Amino acid sequence: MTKIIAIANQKGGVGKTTTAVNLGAALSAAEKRVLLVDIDPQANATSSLGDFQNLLGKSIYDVFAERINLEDVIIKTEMDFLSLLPSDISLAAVDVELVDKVSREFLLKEKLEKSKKEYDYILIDCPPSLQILTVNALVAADSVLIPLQSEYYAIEGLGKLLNTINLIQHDLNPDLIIEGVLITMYDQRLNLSKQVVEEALKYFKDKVYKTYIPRNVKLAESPSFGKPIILYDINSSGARAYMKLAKEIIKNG
Amino acid sequence: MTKIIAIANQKGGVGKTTTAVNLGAALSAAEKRVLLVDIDPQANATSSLGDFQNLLGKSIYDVFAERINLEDVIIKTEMDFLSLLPSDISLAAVDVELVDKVSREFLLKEKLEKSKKEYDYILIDCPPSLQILTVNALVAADSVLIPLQSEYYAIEGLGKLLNTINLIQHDLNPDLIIEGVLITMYDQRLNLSKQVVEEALKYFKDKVYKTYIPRNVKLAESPSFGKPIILYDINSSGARAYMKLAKEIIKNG
Ligand SMILES: Nc1ncnc2c1ncn2[C@@H]1O[C@H](COP(=O)(O)OP(=O)(O)OP(=O)(O)O)[C@@H](O)[C@H]1O
Ligand SMILES: Nc1ncnc2c1ncn2[C@@H]1O[C@H](COP(=O)(O)OP(=O)(O)OP(=O)(O)O)[C@@H](O)[C@H]1O
Ligand SMILES: [Mg+2]
Ligand SMILES: [Mg+2]
Repeated sequence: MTKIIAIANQKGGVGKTTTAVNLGAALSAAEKRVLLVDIDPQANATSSLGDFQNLLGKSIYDVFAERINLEDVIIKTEMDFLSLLPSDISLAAVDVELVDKVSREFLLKEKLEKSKKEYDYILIDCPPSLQILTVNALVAADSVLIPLQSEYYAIEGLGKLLNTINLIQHDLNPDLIIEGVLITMYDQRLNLSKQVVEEALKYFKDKVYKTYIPRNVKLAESPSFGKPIILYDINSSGARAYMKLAKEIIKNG
Repeated sequence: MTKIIAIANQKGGVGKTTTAVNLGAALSAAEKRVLLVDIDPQANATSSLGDFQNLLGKSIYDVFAERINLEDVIIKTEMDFLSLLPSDISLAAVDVELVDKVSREFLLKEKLEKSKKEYDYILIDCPPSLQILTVNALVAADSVLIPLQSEYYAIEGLGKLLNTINLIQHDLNPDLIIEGVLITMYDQRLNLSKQVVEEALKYFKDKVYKTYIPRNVKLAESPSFGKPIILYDINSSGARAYMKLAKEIIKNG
């Protein structure tokens, strides 16, 4: 049974892409078949897995524009069980182009329908906003994984994200649940980190993953080599944390 | 002569808000009259300067909706020469509401026209996107300050930002220039930081500010106390860096 997880938080720079790429790679290392869907026009997840600059009109934007089928755009990565549905900058036009399209919120859900059974997990990396692209991800998803940077602004934006999730559950995707809240860039030496975690545990209780992702420079370095952390430095604290998270998610079922 | 500076970069979490708030405070400490305009629906700049939760319908959204004048929404902060034009979450509706309004890109420019001569500097904190709110800031501004986090994805997104700036210069604001590129979260122990700085200097040459903002936890802590860094911890490396940046910007003229 395929599980579709949207990785979303409108606050910028909280570790959405880093989580999508490295959780995806860690799940595929456990021989789960994984599709990573990049619907951020910044296309950071796409560039984190290799040099795909010359996609020549073959990205998720072309799928949305009905120019090509989803299956013909999916590319293999260095990890056997990890495939990528790439994005590119032209996707930024979608916000305006879809404004008056009927049932524009269901586009991604419809496109994934045919191929989804080939995968155990589909992870969707969202842009830092709650506009139409993120709405598409939340409508297509079974659950939402919320990366929460252990810093002040992180808690501030949660109310708005939860409102949006409620709206989507009410109108567009009644089965959507919160998969979990992931503490990212955690530094146990800082009071700030501990305070944010306390707040998150008060708010979300057992929805907070037991695995915290530590601040680890190897996680920031690996995208420049076009590799997920487990191929770049398997012994780093970042790689170990994402492997532990993958086990926790598989166990949660 | 008032100088309007948009602080923009669509990459999330690069230090836009931290720069808008702390550069604003440092300029006001040098007795420059500063207006900080928050046009991010996340309203992080607004909450960084105090507890303004009960704005009761008095934010930039109400100014855009023609319900109230700009002058009646501006609030004083703890710093004598620093005023704030606050944002709130309802601003997120503007993207959709403005879609078919004529000359929707000029809204902020028009609203600032009457009051701008009361200030030496107007700083505009932008959301992590290149949609209508950021376009409004780039049209209203004389120049753009680009915070560049010293990490891998930072360089990737620059091309798209420069394209957007070119489009704005060509069609909507011919006088718009790049004020400067600010290296943020710089850690001199990391190769990654040094590599990104080398790239930035190659690309932007003397447009890169000589002042680098170091990674300093005090900068991440101060918003939770509703204070800019110079009121929270004047001796921190973060406070010293933003005061040095203010001097550099005043000197550049
Ligand atoms: N645990 C970590 N330790 C150190 N650096 C990290 C960690 N997680 C992410 N980073 C770095 O922090 C920056 C922000 O992370 P990332 O780009 O994944 O966030 P995002 O939420 O996807 O951003 P955006 O909102 O722009 O999409 C990147 O430079 C990334 O390499
Ligand atoms: N120099 C610094 N040292 C340490 N932490 C920093 C520094 N600058 C910013 N931060 C922290 O990093 C996080 C991201 O910064 P900030 O929110 O200012 O970025 P932003 O570009 O405004 O994000 P968004 O794209 O969501 O608007 C915040 O938690 C902030 O406190
Ligand atoms: Mg991202
Ligand atoms: Mg911000």
